Parts: sequence; structure tokens; C-alpha cells
Amino acid sequence: FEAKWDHASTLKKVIDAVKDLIGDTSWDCTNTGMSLQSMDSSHVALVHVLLKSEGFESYRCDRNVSMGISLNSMAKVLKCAGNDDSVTLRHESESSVVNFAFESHKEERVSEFELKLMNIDTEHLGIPETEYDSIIKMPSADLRRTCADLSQFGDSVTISCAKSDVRFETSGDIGTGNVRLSARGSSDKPETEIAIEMINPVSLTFALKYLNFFTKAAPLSDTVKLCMSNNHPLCVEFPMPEVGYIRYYLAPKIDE
Amino acid sequence: TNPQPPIETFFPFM
Repeated sequence: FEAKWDHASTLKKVIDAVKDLIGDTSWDCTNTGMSLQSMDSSHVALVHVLLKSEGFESYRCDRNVSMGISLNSMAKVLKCAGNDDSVTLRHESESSVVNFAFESHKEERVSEFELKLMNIDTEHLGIPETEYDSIIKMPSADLRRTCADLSQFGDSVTISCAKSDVRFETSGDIGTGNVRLSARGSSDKPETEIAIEMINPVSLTFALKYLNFFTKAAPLSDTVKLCMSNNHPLCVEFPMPEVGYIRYYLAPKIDE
Repeated sequence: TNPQPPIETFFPFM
């Protein structure tokens, strides 16, 4: 297995976006790309990352391999790469390590690191294809700010989607808060658009703690998609055009 | 606070 990115920045951001939620995980490498699927320790959230082979500068995977890696260790290794350095990952069949090589574009500095692989049981959850009742596309910075603001007042947020607006509400010991975002088009700046596709109205409650973990992916993508159906996990997708995506799933809180 | 079921309730292990 050998995969090269032109710039380390994307991989650094991907690891930063998931390492606090899932500690150790397996990267599944096939000829179509690298992916991981992992639950957080409390089994409430699920992370799915896909890095497509087309998004790499060069990519080769002769035999499918599952590489068990501590994401904190991977973040440490990636700290040694400059944002504009190229990154090459190499793993040979049956080897217990993965190699990272970083090269500056002027080629005057090359650094190499070897990370020990871990044995990790890989059990994947089956994520069904779902027709969601409501899909909201919005700037990722808006979601990050909304979740951070509401976290000051409560632990949970109720997200309600109607035809032309989406409402985030919370309440706690000191009071209540809500943020309403209305659909807005923008032909010249599509990344600032708020688009709401509503088949059925949805209202779901989630723990803000997890949403705040998810919005760590905001530096990867200007936009985010919230896909919701009643009594179904929320899907928060940060698309990376040409490269892949990070999808987070979160179980809703249920009424007693 | 309302209970939060594990994600496997919705997406069982394959």
C-alpha cells in the first residue's frame, strides 16, 4: 500500500476532526481509497471517513489491508509535517508498521517516521441507505457557531426543521436560547447558502457535546449537510469535493 | 434529561 498527498494540510485536518471522538481505529485501505468507521467510546456517535483514491497525488493498494492506528499517535506524526509538505504513507503486507514520509516542495527536507500498528477488532455497523425527511445545507461556520453558542445554556439541542427555516433550541439552569436560520440563496457565493429540503417536518434532540466534536471538521469544508429523519440518527456530512467526506452519525435522545 | 440509546440500536453490527 502506498498513498501520496501533495499537501499534508488535508490529512492533518481530517485527523484533528476525528481524534478527540475516536481514539484508536482501523484504516481500511482498498483500491478505491482509505476509509474508517468507528464509534465513540460511549457508542452514541459513529464516524465514517472516506478518502477516495482519486483525491491522492498517487495511490496504490495491491491487497486490501486494515491498519489499526492510534489517531493521537497519527496526529503526533503529522505535527512533524509542514502544511505544504507532501505526505507519503507506505505499508508492506504482513508488516507491523506504517511509514510516513514528509517532503518539502523544494525537496531540501525529507523526514520519515514509522508508526507501530495496533491490533484492533474491526466490527462495522451497517448504515442503511436512508431517504431523509429533511436535509439542511448550510455554512459549516454557522453550525459551529450555533452549537458553541447554545452550549453555554444547555447540554442538549432540539433541531426542528420546517419548510423555510431551521430552529436550534436549548434550555438549561441559567435560561434558554434559540437560533433560527432561514433559507437563503446565493448564486455568486454558494458556500454561504442555506438550503432546506423538507419532505416531512422533523424535530429531534441531540447532545450538544457531540455536535461540538463534529464541528471540529469545519476547517475541512465550507459547507455542511444535516440529514434528519424522525427517530433516526442525525447525519452530519462535511463534503470534501474530489477528496471524499467525513460523516458523523448521532443517535437522537428519545422521550421517556 | 432524556435517555440516549446507543447507535447500534439504529445501525446494528453487520
